[in-house]
This record gives sequence, C-alpha cells and structure tokens, in this order.
Amino acid sequence: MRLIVAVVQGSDADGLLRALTARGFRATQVNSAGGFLRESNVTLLVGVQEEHTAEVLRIVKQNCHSRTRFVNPLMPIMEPGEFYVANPVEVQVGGATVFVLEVERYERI
Amino acid sequence: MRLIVAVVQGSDADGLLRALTARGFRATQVNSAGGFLRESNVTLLVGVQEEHTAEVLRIVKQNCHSRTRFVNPLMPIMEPGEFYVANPVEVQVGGATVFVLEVERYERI
Amino acid sequence: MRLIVAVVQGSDADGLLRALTARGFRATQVNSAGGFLRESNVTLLVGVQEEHTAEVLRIVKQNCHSRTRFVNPLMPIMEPGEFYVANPVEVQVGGATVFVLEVERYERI
Ligand SMILES: Nc1ncnc2c1ncn2[C@@H]1O[C@@H]2COP(=O)(O)O[C@H]3[C@@H](O)[C@H](n4cnc5c(N)ncnc54)O[C@@H]3COP(=O)(O)O[C@H]2[C@H]1O
Ligand SMILES: Nc1ncnc2c1ncn2[C@@H]1O[C@@H]2COP(=O)(O)O[C@H]3[C@@H](O)[C@H](n4cnc5c(N)ncnc54)O[C@@H]3COP(=O)(O)O[C@H]2[C@H]1O
Ligand SMILES: Nc1ncnc2c1ncn2[C@@H]1O[C@@H]2COP(=O)(O)O[C@H]3[C@@H](O)[C@H](n4cnc5c(N)ncnc54)O[C@@H]3COP(=O)(O)O[C@H]2[C@H]1O
Repeated sequence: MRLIVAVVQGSDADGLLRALTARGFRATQVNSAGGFLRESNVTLLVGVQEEHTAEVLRIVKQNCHSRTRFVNPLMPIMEPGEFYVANPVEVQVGGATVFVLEVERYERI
Repeated sequence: MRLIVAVVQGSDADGLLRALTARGFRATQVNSAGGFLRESNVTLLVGVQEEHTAEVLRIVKQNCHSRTRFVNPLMPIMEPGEFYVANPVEVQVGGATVFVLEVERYERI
Repeated sequence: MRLIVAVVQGSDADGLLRALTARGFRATQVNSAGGFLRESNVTLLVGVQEEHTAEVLRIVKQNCHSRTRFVNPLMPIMEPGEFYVANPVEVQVGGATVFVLEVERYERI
C-alpha cells in the first residue's frame, strides 16, 4: 500500500478527482495553500496498492497543467522617501507536486 | 514513532477525539472531503509510539461506524429529448480508512 | 527526499513560511485544529532533500514559540443541584510538533 500526497492547482482538482474515481481509485481532498504565493490549492491523499502507483501518476500528469502566474512581489521594507515600482514577476506554477509514501499498515474499518 | 492518518466521517470525529485525548493520545484534525461523494469528512493525524498503534486502531473501531448514504448519481450528459429518471443509488461509507506511516524522526519543539 | 509534517501555532505560521521560502524551501499550508484544545492551528507540509532536513528543523525552532494557554476545562456532567466552579487550567502549547517521513518517490509534474 502507498499513500500518494499530491499538491495540485485548484482548477485541476475536480477533473483529476473525476478521472481517478472513474477508474475506481479512492481519494480524499484537503484544501491547502501555497507557502510562496499564498494562493489556495488542493492536496489530494490517494491510497493505492503499490502496483497502481504508476497509473495514478499517469492520471495526475494527464489532468494537471502548469500555468504562469504574474504576481506582485512582496513590498520590501522601504526607507522613508524611497520609491518602489513593483514590476509583476512571472512565476511558473507546476501541474502537481507529488510525494509517494510507503504505508506500513492499512485498515478499512 | 508512527503517524496514523485516519479518514473518518464528520459525525464520528468529535467522539473519536474525546476518546483519544481522554486516554492521553495527541491528535490533529484536518477538514477534508471525499473524492467520490464530495461530502465533507475529517482526516485525523495521530502521532503515537509504535507500541500504541494497536490501541489507537481499537479506539477508532469503537468510535467510527459505517453508514449507508443514498445519493443521486451524477446526471449523465443527455441527448436532446431524452428523459432521465435518477434512481438514488445506495453507497456504503465505511467507518474509517486508516494509513499507518513510519516516522523517521519526531521532534517536539 | 523527506516530507516534513509540522503542526505549528497559527500565530507562528506566517513568520515560519517567510523564513522557509526566503531560503528557497517549498511548503504547503493546511489549516487544522488541535484535538485537545480544539483551537485552530496550522499543519505545514515541507518536502526537502534529505540533507536539508536539519536546516528546516532549525528554521522551525527559530520561528515557533511555546505559549501558555488558560482554558476552562470541559464541564463535567453534573448531578442536579451540584455547583461547579471552573478554575481555568494552564496548558502549555509547544512551538511545533514535527514528523519527518521518508519519501519513496517524488515527482514535479
Ligand atoms: N521558496 C521559493 N523561492 C522561489 N520560488 C518558489 C519558492 N517556493 C515556490 N516557488 C515557486 O512558486 C510557485 C508556487 O509556489 P507555492 O508555494 O505558492 O505553491 C506550491 C506548494 O503549495 C506546493 N509545493 C511545491 N513544492 C513543494 C514542496 N517541496 N513541499 C511542499 N509543497 C510544495 O506546490 C505548489 C506549486 O509549486 P511549484 O513548484 O509548481 O511552483 C512554485 C514555484 O515555481
Ligand atoms: N484509498 C483511499 N485513499 C484516500 N482516501 C480514501 C481511500 N479510501 C477511502 N477514502 C476516504 O474515505 C471516505 C470513505 O470511504 P469508503 O471506502 O468507506 O466509502 C466509499 C466507497 O464505498 C465509495 N467509493 C469511493 N470511491 C469510489 C470509486 N472510485 N468507485 C466506486 N465507489 C467508490 O464511496 C464511499 C465514499 O467515498 P468518498 O471518496 O466520498 O469518501 C472516502 C474518502 O474520503
Ligand atoms: N502526537 C501528536 N499527533 C498529532 N498531533 C499532535 C501531536 N502532538 C501534538 N499535536 C498537535 O500539536 C498541538 C500542540 O501540541 P502540544 O503537545 O505542544 O500541546 C498540547 C499538550 O500540551 C496538551 N495536550 C494535548 N493532548 C493532550 C491530552 N490527551 N492530555 C493532556 N494534555 C494534552 O494540550 C496542548 C494542545 O493540544 P492540541 O491537541 O489542542 O494541539 C496539538 C495538536 O494539534
């Protein structure tokens, strides 16, 4: 048994869940937020038999797309009288960040 | 040290937390939702010494009950003029889905 | 690769995230709640190369502080006519509770 922890963008979460459950996989959705951009995203927990890990990763790849975000960098702390013109910065947010964890014991109660 | 990740139904979460903390166990509650029914549920994180894993699982079994949910299946995409009468479908939602993970290092700061 | 799961107090989360991202670490924030005090806190997921685990723990130590909370104990179930005067109880809430998990496979999609 493996526990797949996948951080995905909110706009991909619904399609990904449909694709996973349509193939009989089970998943739990947790609302989360990025540590850098502080924008809301989704962390999925997907417990699967080890031999299905590769298929789940393939489904994640097919349903999660990387996007470019233009963000205003955090205002630095200014000296009095200093001007600061924020140029939006381009940040590439990937489709998914995935951690596969080994499960020592799995129970359905 | 083990990290127990338990997905339980919202209506069992409060009783389960009381039972765990009454016996001195520590736990953290995360609001989550099922990938299939999209209904809110609760994911508990319970870090325990390895020799207490079985006792925590026993407490989960005693406090989490499986229930039958009647849900309307998702409307299929219809051709014009076609009628669709949704018969509610019976879905059995288990008491808890539990993953026990090995912890390489544990710190209380 | 390691997945660091750190439960921290809400008031430390912002400073900790700034310190982590300023040093190039990546993190995801999940809103959570303590099982005992039922107060909201924050669970951070930080995936790092193994050789950076100690540095991340150092940053957590520098940014998370233990605090004393005065809480009213849960009202015990009373017999009719019995008086109950709740003396607030002092509870020490630590800076952070941290679990380091081994990651079998890591993917950025
Ligand atoms: N310290 C830093 N310095 C410079 N640039 C930084 C940075 N942290 C993040 N970024 C950039 O900003 C994007 C959004 O990061 P955020 O933390 O909001 O949202 C992240 C975070 O919620 C999660 N994530 C990514 N790597 C993670 C890791 N190692 N551990 C935990 N969560 C991670 O996935 C989301 C998307 O990440 P992705 O890497 O595709 O895209 C990241 C990355 O391109
Ligand atoms: N391997 C796993 N990994 C991660 N989370 C897991 C999991 N197995 C169960 N869960 C979590 O536990 C909840 C209850 O699952 P249970 O299997 O008892 O009860 C399930 C099951 O009887 C059924 N079900 C779930 N996925 C299905 C699927 N792909 N096809 C058919 N039936 C499904 O619907 C009930 C509710 O499912 P829902 O997804 O809304 O809610 C799930 C999900 O949040
Ligand atoms: N092994 C573990 N597994 C999962 N999550 C863990 C954990 N240990 C700590 N946590 C998380 O960290 C928060 C702070 O825990 P700490 O031990 O510093 O501070 C704790 C501790 O001093 C005390 N406490 C917790 N559980 C207790 C219990 N069963 N009996 C007596 N005191 C308890 O109350 C404070 C607040 O606890 P609360 O549950 O509200 O909030 C906890 C919980 O969300």
